[in-house]
Amino acid sequence: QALLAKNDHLAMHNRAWLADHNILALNLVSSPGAGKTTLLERTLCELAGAIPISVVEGDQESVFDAERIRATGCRAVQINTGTGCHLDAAMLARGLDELAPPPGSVVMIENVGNLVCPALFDLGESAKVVVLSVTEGDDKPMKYPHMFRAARLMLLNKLDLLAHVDFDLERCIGYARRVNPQIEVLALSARTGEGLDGWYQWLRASASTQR
Amino acid sequence: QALLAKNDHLAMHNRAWLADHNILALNLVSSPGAGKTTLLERTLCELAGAIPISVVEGDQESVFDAERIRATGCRAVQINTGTGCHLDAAMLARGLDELAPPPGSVVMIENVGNLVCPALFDLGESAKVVVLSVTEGDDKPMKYPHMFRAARLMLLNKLDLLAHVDFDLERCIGYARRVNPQIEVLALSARTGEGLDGWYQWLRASASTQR
Ligand SMILES: Nc1nc2c(ncn2[C@@H]2O[C@H](COP(=O)(O)OP(=O)(O)OP(=O)(O)O)[C@@H](O)[C@H]2O)c(=O)[nH]1
Ligand SMILES: Nc1nc2c(ncn2[C@@H]2O[C@H](COP(=O)(O)OP(=O)(O)OP(=O)(O)O)[C@@H](O)[C@H]2O)c(=O)[nH]1
Ligand SMILES: [Mg+2]
Ligand SMILES: [Mg+2]
Repeated sequence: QALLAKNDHLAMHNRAWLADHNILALNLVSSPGAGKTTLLERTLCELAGAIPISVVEGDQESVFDAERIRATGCRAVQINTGTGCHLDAAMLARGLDELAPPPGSVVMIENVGNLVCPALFDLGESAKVVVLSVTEGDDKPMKYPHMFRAARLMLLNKLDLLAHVDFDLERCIGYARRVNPQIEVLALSARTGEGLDGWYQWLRASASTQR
Repeated sequence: QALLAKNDHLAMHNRAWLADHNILALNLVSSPGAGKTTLLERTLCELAGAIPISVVEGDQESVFDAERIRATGCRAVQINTGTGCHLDAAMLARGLDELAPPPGSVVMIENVGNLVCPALFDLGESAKVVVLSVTEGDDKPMKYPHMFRAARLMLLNKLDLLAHVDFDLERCIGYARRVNPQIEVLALSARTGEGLDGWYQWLRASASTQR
């Protein structure tokens, strides 16, 4: 409880700092392997000309994801949590310090792959974006409600695999809306590019609201 | 730290109770949607004649998984952790109490979908079995090493989707062995049944070692 209170206090500081600098910060959350990094790679390649974007990468171990981001030409800082199951506000503060994102830019935070713990930790972001892969099963919003309640936007990824899996799009969206009536939903494939225009539109709209 | 010590103490009690009753308890762990419940459904349908198996189901919310298990004719108890990210030894003790598994049987524990936190919590099981879906990416053992270090067996699931994803079996197994040289590996598809004989063989061998 004390840990959560301390975290939320630091999160408030982060939120204020980001607002002062007109920076949109998005907290990208999902199960391991739902496609966060792949989506970021595509977004950076296709949008970084139009919108300056930098990335805070969270993982238990390894620099794999930060390296993938850097390969697109964009800046990334890798935070390793060790046994930790989520990024916290203190980690984001250090990450922003190292990253030094310019005013009016976008900071994408890729959280540790985990559909549970990151829901409880405010980092000071503008919004949480939850990525759910169609390979994971359509019942996830009911079984992990806290994450879907905490998210402003749900991205249903790997649409290209829909024919090969038992995933009912309507049922999944219905479950998500039961848990969070306001949640926005976009379906896409980070691999084929299907549906990415909708995501870029949402991103641009959110970024301009921030300035 | 105190919480972990208290948990390990209760885990020891569970382990002793299970040993006294010659019960094999396996802690099935994975990311959300890797296929734990589907694998259990198949295993129960195909093996429950030969080996008495009952199930402890862990999820943040809902009774979906316990219902799926019961539909096979096998007994299951559902534990909901609320915001909690893992089953703990106290929960297993309560679950075993309610389940009352007979001596010489097998108890399958399906943990909360989470590749991070359950690695740190001993429940008193004989072994952890980690399920990794080929849709998640082959770098997971390096990025979430604690879980793969804690597991005796790694099951690579959804083999039927291999042609549609970027997953290098050899590279993934290599990563897993770097993190845990002793880890055993089986590749299978809970959907098509491919590779399930190897899993049943491992299960039977583990169960007879227990008696
Ligand atoms: N078929 C298909 N595969 C995808 C898609 N998006 C990502 N993948 C694959 O899914 C696997 C995992 O993708 P990542 O982008 O690494 O997933 P992640 O969410 O960043 O994973 P963590 O950071 O470990 O939690 C990789 O093998 C990707 O190639 C998609 O739209 N379609
Ligand atoms: N193609 C394919 N799909 C599978 C396979 N195994 C499971 N699935 C699908 O994957 C989705 C998730 O399966 P579950 O068995 O519910 O996964 P789980 O690990 O129990 O999920 P949680 O309990 O929520 O963590 C479902 O849509 C299953 O039909 C497989 O071998 N091949
Ligand atoms: Mg990633
Ligand atoms: Mg399940």
